[in-house]
Amino acid sequence: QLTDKLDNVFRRLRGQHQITEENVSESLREVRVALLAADVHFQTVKEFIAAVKAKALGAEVLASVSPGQMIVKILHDEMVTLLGGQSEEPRFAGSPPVGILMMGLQGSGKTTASGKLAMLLRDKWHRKPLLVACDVYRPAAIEQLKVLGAQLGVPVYDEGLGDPVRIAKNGLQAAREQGCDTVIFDTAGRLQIDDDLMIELEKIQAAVKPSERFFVADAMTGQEAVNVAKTFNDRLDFTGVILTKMDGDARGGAALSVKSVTGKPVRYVGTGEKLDALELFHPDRMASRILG
Amino acid sequence: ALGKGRLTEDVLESLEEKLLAADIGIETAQAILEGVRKRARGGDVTPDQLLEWLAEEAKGLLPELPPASTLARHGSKPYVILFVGVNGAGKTTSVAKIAHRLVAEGNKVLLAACDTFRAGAIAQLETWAERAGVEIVRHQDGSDAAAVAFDAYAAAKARGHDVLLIDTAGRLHTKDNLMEELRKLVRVLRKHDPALPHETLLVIDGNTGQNALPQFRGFGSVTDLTGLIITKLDGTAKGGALLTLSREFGAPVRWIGVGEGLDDLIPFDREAFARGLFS
Ligand SMILES: Nc1nc2c(ncn2[C@@H]2O[C@H](COP(=O)(O)OP(=O)(O)OP(=O)(O)O)[C@@H](O)[C@H]2O)c(=O)[nH]1
Ligand SMILES: Nc1nc2c(ncn2[C@@H]2O[C@H](COP(=O)(O)OP(=O)(O)OP(=O)(O)O)[C@@H](O)[C@H]2O)c(=O)[nH]1
Ligand SMILES: [Mg+2]
Ligand SMILES: [Mg+2]
Repeated sequence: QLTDKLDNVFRRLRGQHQITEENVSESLREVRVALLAADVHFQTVKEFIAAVKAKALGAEVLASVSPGQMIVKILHDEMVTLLGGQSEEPRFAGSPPVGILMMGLQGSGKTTASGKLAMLLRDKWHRKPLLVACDVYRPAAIEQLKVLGAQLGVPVYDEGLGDPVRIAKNGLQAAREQGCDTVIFDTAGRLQIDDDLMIELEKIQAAVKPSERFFVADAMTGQEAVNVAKTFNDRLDFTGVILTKMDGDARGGAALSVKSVTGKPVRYVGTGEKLDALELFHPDRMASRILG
Repeated sequence: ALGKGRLTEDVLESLEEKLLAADIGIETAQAILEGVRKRARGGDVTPDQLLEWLAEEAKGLLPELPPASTLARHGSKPYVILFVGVNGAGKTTSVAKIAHRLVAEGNKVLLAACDTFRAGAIAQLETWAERAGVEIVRHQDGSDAAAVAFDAYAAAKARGHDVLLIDTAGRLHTKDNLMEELRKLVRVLRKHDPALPHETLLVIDGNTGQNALPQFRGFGSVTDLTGLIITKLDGTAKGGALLTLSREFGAPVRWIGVGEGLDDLIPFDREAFARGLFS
């Protein structure tokens, strides 16, 4: 555990009941290794460590805790702050139908998250969602969304293979006609460097102006999370992040890197394959997970 | 570092960041830098020389394997290949790509739709079977995956297929019940022949960071992994976690996925991969 590693640092170096430049630097070397192993981006690690160092050097060690515990507390608090401080759920406010656009790399969990959001909106927020199938590329993607809709008893709008922008527009119109107050647009996975597909996403956005735009990211994503998120954010200005597959053992350091580089909050985490497996993002729980 | 110069701490730090950015991980990165330091022997080096050495050190960590296309030139008929991996890694698409390749090499291929759980999974593989021009064995959604595998083998044998490709449901290696389901599938297959499956390919998403190691360990504990497929390297991720997988487990990587179409699969090439890490 990190606390033990840091306690060892203080034991090895002299003056073990006092925080000094030497033992802080040594401790932070251990922290750096831990954070990189947790998939936090190396640049984010650098910035985070610098912030923690400043706080640690100014700190007083309480008699009741070890210096290692003290540093871990500073690490934890700083990370919780960076991750957004506290859970903040979107309100889905706005004149209906409120649009939610899903986006992200291939296989990140968008379609499943679309189903999960539909369930959440209906059961927790007592809303009437419509799912719109804008992925016309992946074999049986529309079928997949239809099956999820059927499992939930939530309507799905699709036009089979067609123009995703037109499908989105027509889906929005269908929502109005069916009296649905929320529309979830599931889109195809795409590389942030695929300009044609990024333009398609921008066109969908311009056409239906969704008030929520969720970047769906896999918790096991490594260093590239930063470049991917930054491009999606620069081009689509997403409003929040959904971190999926958090029921695995990936430490999820990408959450810290993405938040730190885009400033956008992580809203939800996916905790399983079933449609009820969506939870609110908790910065303190995430901080503990990343710190290990 | 612009011109020729000493391998200073600053230069080493920027090299380390280059390695980390490729998902190589801190320990393997430091091992590689140690190798580069030894080669420099305190002398002057150019940036080009450094990149050359980095690529050489990385390549040195990667296995030398017989070419992957010896896949189907195996005694057994049908030759059975099982595809496993975590959710969304690219298993189903990779099954389709391998099928396409095998057909081009003149094989009669059969697919087994053993993801009986996920919405639209069977329909997805059916579409690919059609596109690749191969037959598929499937049961109902929600049926027993092991039963599908058992039936598929019998069908492959009866119909004289050269290769049977088994697509399975995505599963996290941390889920004991799902890993047990995979063990059961293998056990049931072995009722036909204890040598089955002839190959088990672990499919790993190229965007994966350090979680690639627990994935390899987890799936490796269920069944012998004979090969790896690293997908989505047409994106900006470099797949550097493969170096640590090689270094720790001698992970036998066979194929690289570079897109979403049937042709988007290339045989793993140590040289190209090592260079690609630092491009
Ligand atoms: N264990 C687990 N699996 C998940 C979670 N979210 C999604 N999945 C699984 O991840 C896989 C991919 O999910 P999809 O919803 O198809 O992903 P996608 O982003 O729509 O994929 P593309 O449309 O191809 O880009 C499926 O097997 C899902 O069941 C999660 O939170 N936990
Ligand atoms: N860009 C790119 N996308 C890929 C590659 N391989 C697979 N994909 C995409 O990744 C997504 C997931 O692929 P699947 O084949 O459904 O993955 P899977 O492992 O079978 O997923 P589950 O069965 O849900 O666990 C799809 O959108 C694929 O088109 C690749 O090499 N490059
Ligand atoms: Mg999808
Ligand atoms: Mg699949």
